[in-house]
Amino acid sequence: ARAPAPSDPASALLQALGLHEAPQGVPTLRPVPPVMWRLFRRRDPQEARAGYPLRPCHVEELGVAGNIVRHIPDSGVLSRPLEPARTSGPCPKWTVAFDLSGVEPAERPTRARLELRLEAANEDTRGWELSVALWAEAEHPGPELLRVPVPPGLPLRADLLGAAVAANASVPRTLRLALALHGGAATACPRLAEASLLLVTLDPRLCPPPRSRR
Amino acid sequence: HTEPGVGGGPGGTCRTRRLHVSFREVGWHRWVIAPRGFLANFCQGACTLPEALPGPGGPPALNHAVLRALMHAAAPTAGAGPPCCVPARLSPISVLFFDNSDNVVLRHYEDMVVDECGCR
Repeated sequence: ARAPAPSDPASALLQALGLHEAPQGVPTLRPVPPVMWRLFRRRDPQEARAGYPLRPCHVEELGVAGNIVRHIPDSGVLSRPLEPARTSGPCPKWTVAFDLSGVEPAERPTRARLELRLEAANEDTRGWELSVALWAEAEHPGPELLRVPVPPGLPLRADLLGAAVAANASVPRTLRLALALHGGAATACPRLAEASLLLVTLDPRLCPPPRSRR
Repeated sequence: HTEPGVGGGPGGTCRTRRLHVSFREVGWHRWVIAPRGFLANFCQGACTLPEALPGPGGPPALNHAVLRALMHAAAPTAGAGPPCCVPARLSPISVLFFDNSDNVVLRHYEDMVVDECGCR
């Protein structure tokens, strides 16, 4: 993008890196998710030289095109009331919200993976299924978009691309989802301990389409 | 940080010179998680004959660069001057950082490190 020449070197470098501004203040330092460390190390050119060449603008580990990967924690987790342990009746519904305002309109999502960490009193999540819907503004969930089984003991992952996140289109500024558990043999409902979104996008301005071979 | 001794003029043949970019120097060390910096390098040196010709194992010389070096050798005071010493092969880096919404972001940037220089 041809923007006016920035005045100081730091702004010039920021612009060259496709960043509008340096994050203000000191970020809330939090542990870097292992998946992000793994992806970073995987892209380390030193490793590439050790024998597995890197494809430009491609996230090898996730097998999708992309040059920006974001790990976005649920911005609602702190405001969600702790659910009381429920021994009978339907389990509580959850809403999770992800702030995607940092994603540029030109960026195209190529992977949007919801990751939930559920805590069940006795780890018995057999038969549980999680349904995902968009949380519409009218305080009512929209139609169910997908349903995935709850794996025992593992983080639950659900691919949202093409369901809650449109492919080949700009992402919304906020993604708000309504989640609900169904079925299950456990007597106590699991608790939602953590929710995050792993979003991979491709910025066509920094990743020109591969040139056809001459 | 550049290679010690480079100082003023170009000195020596066209080749890669060390240039280390430190994110701390530009005050980004609080929000850049990794790396702390990287070797960007730069190109400097003479592109006259015979430097404009390919060195052993170096990038292939462009005919135009050789022609230009020949013209410059024949008429140094007139014409377009010698070819330029520029990056001939580059490689990418990835940066892991916190953004304004405290998300952890991994961005991949092509053509950030000069691996080889050549006369063009």
